[in-house]
Amino acid sequence: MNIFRFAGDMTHLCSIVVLLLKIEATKSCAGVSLRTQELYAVVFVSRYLDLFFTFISVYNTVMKVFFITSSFCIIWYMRHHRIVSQTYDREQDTFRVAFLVVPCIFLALLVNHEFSMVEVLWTFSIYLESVAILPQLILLQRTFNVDTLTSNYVFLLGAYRALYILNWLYRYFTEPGYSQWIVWSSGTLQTAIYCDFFYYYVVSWRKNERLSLPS
Amino acid sequence: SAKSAAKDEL
Repeated sequence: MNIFRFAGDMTHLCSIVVLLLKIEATKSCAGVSLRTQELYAVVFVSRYLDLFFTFISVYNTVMKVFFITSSFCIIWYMRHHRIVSQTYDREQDTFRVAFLVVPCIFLALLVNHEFSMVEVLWTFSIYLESVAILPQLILLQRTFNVDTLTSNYVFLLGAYRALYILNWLYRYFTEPGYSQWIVWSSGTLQTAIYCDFFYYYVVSWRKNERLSLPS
Repeated sequence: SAKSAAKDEL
């Protein structure tokens, strides 16, 4: 495993820890999209089905179990925690997830490496992950609640994507025969969506800064 | 193969 891949995994892990800590410490999930969190749970479950069939490494297994359990933990907080669930922006978080899930199902059925249950589900998870952040970005733009912790979460997720691109480049040049165009194209789309968010974030941050200057 | 290339990633 190269340093980019490891750093990418760690920022991904940190992003989830930051989100959980924010929810636990502030007893609030204001500005967090439950729809995005549910999409991530679907992504992890459909991708990590291979936990039952193939063993890659202890690291791999531990990380997969962590991603699945932490995503369900966040969903539980947002849906069922007595105090946290009341802070959920239900009226603002209205993105129609079917617009993302249904095209991803069709695309996974059409474009995959092998037409088998596990492989199609894996491909579906790759496609879905690339767009799963959209409800979160729409919610951030709507509520304009650029809460530091929520934006840290989104920033860390973006850093994870960028590091994964470096990891792919590194592996492409160092491992003969390493090539994975489904993951590359979805990952590039995903990173582009984050760049769009960064642009929006910087613009609103600069606007806020200008507003707070003494007149 | 391309099928297995990404399977060790998360």
